[in-house]
Amino acid sequence: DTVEQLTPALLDDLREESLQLVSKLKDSSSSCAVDVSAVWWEAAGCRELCVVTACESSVSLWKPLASDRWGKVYTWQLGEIPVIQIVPLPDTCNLVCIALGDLEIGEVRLLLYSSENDSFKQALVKTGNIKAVLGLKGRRLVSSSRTMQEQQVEIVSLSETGRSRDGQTLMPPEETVLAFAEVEGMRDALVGTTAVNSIVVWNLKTGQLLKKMHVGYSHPASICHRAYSDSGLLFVVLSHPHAKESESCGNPAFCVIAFNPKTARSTGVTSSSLPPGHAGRYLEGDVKDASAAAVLTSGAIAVWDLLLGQCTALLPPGPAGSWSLARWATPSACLLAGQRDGTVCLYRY
Amino acid sequence: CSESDLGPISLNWFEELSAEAPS
Repeated sequence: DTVEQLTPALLDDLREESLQLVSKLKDSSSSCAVDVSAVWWEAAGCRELCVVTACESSVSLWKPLASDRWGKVYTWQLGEIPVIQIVPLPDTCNLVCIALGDLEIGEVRLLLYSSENDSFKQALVKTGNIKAVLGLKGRRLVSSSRTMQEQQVEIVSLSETGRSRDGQTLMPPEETVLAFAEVEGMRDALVGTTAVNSIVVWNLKTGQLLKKMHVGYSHPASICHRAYSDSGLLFVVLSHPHAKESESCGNPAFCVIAFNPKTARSTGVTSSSLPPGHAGRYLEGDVKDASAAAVLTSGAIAVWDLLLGQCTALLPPGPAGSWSLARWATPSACLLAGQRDGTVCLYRY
Repeated sequence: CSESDLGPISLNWFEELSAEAPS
């Protein structure tokens, strides 16, 4: 009954057609799942797309088995500081980072398999009052952190064996940086969104802060997920974690904005609102290419085509409870949908 | 979106801003 109430009939077809359940994994030892991610892992010369699940005190690596089943390969036990999120490193193998902390991120750790001594290891990468962290191509990690006096924006390069090399600092803006996104197709460009709703652009090679552009009052509390440059414009995919259905016209969950970095002027390209009938707010989400997925306070997961600005699929809360996590598994077109009890469902989209 | 809304557009915006910005 609950499912029927939350899923208007017009969305039923799209729900059935767009997402197909491929497999399910359940960590019976996990009491409270906090994050899930897909990662390339190689063992005995065989490279596979594996799944990493995190609960507050441990992180587990799962590999695909026959008949759509999953087997746990290894579990890293963490200390007393709870895991907050998994930080995937794009285009890497046998490496994944995690952020730990209480209310905010206090440290970032690297989890890895070392072929040097044939063992799974963990290594401390960074500590501090960390506001945002993102894995970059080329086995690098960017983070923003605050001391009493100033903000530090730093890039750390990680070696294959996990040892961190010398860091590089980027020129910090005055406002706190809350999220980062690499600019696709531009190796040396990075963007961030700040606490006062600005987009900042850096040159990664020189560390220069190139531009600060205000997102605009019609898109408050924006978090950047993706950026790419085309025809002299910088396109940025933003989410709005406070988006409500009642404000769906003026307060979308996701939007694409085109900025002219030369003039700092911008214009909205598309916006994606919460599907009708879903009371409440956007909770958290993920973007891959032109697809966005988000968990809503109704307990459902909604999927949007960002170029069309349309909701294309809907996963209502299942009999076991509400969804709590939605992550794209790259490079496959799969959605990882997680529940608090440690159940992760893999859907083909 | 039109150029009149966004101002003059440059395909080399990244290189031009890098040349102008303080280092």
